[in-house]
Amino acid sequence: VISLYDVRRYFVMGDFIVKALNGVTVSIERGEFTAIMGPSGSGKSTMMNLIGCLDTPTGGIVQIDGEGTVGMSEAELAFIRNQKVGFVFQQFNLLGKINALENVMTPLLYAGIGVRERKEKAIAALERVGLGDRMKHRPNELSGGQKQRVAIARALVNNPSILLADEPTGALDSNTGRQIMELFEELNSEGRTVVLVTHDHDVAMHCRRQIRVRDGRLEE
Amino acid sequence: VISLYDVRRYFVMGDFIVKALNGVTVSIERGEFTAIMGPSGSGKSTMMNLIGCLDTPTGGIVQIDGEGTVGMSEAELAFIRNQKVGFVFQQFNLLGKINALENVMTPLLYAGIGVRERKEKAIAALERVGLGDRMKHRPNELSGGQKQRVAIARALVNNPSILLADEPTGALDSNTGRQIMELFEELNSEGRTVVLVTHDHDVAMHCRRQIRVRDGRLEE
Ligand SMILES: Nc1ncnc2c1ncn2[C@@H]1O[C@H](COP(=O)(O)OP(=O)(O)OP(=O)(O)O)[C@@H](O)[C@H]1O
Ligand SMILES: Nc1ncnc2c1ncn2[C@@H]1O[C@H](COP(=O)(O)OP(=O)(O)OP(=O)(O)O)[C@@H](O)[C@H]1O
Ligand SMILES: [Mg+2]
Ligand SMILES: [Mg+2]
Repeated sequence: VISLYDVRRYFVMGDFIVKALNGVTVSIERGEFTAIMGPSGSGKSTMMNLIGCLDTPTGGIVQIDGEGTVGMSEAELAFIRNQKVGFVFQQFNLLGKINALENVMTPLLYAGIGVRERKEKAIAALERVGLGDRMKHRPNELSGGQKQRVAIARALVNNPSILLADEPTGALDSNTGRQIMELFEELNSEGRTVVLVTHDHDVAMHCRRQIRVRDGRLEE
Repeated sequence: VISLYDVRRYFVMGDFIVKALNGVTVSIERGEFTAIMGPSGSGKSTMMNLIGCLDTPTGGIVQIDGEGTVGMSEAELAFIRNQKVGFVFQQFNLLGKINALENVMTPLLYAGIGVRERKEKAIAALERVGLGDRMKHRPNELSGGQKQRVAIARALVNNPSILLADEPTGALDSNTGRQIMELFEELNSEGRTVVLVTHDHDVAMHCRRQIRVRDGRLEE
């Protein structure tokens, strides 16, 4: 369902080029539960952003559900981002001016769902990550791990077939992290593809496959 | 050197009160290397913000170097924040419009140091955290773990006698995290007091003392 072929992503910094991804070829099948690991700065988030159609490669092919994303229209990319993929950002990327509930309701707006159903789904998603008592808090009125869980709830609320999570337990204690991994396992057992970046070996062990990245390439 | 006596920090949310800290009494001696642990939302960052004079308690006494902070003037609090304490924020809090080097130079501005010396000290601090080759990158041109290390370099550059780090290795792989812990141990062996919040047991084991927080109180 996710296929990368010789993908490169270069950043031009004046007369210097940062090769964040330098030729990555990998396939992830539907229903996999895969961990992406590697040193800080090795290219994991860059890879996740390309899979999630939040960024475009400098070279190579990215395919989602068998369709190449290079050359797709903005509307087609937005459809993948909003309907097919749920994305948990490494820095959460919550909207600061609205509360937790409204943040989780945001993806449902694009799906054209009525406000009462949006609210019900968002409440259910927040309760699933243990934040039923923090729904009216704005992001700056939440702890780091609570913000992370709001970001997870927002990624799940649209029931996406692919869940991409960039270090989803980084700000959580081991008990709360374990609850989130159980939630991901439940979603994967329902047939969703789960790909997560992690630095935590316990989290990686929950995944059936581990992919390692170093200096923009995959390690065999 | 750090003393909290029956410290409370309440947040009023409409007609509901969140008791983020609900009676904390603890003393940390000069030269200690102490870890603060506890579940997500238990009050760790709130406690660190009070120790670092970034916030004031609802009740109780906070003393730094034997002096109570409640009732201090803004100039006295700024002196503690800029000269005595180095603070690594959980969300890094880097300034987005300037590059890594300029971010690390910022605390030296308050200390009235000339620009050439500020630059030299900032370069040394960035090299110490392994980012000598990313100095001209802005925060949005850095990976999560690289941003975290810029935040660590910025906290160290003024040679503070107290280092407060809120989850300093959360975005780092185990090797990079280990390098940062070795740096903290080196600073502590020079006599600096190091207090860090962590969810990582390996990191906590590096510290000579562990304090546990739960629901705004210390666990015995
Ligand atoms: N400005 C605020 N307004 C209202 N509630 C707040 C505010 N800041 C923090 N809180 C609440 O106070 C509690 C403690 O927050 P704190 O950030 O200290 O937790 P923490 O232990 O650092 O958690 P984490 O490990 O997730 O970072 C949380 O339940 C949080 O929702
Ligand atoms: N916009 C950008 N401009 C320039 N360089 C960039 C940009 N974004 C990322 N980089 C560089 O590309 C490399 C890969 O970054 P990436 O965020 O993918 O790493 P990562 O594996 O997610 O690291 P971490 O574990 O620290 O989050 C890093 O060295 C980073 O400095
Ligand atoms: Mg990353
Ligand atoms: Mg915190």
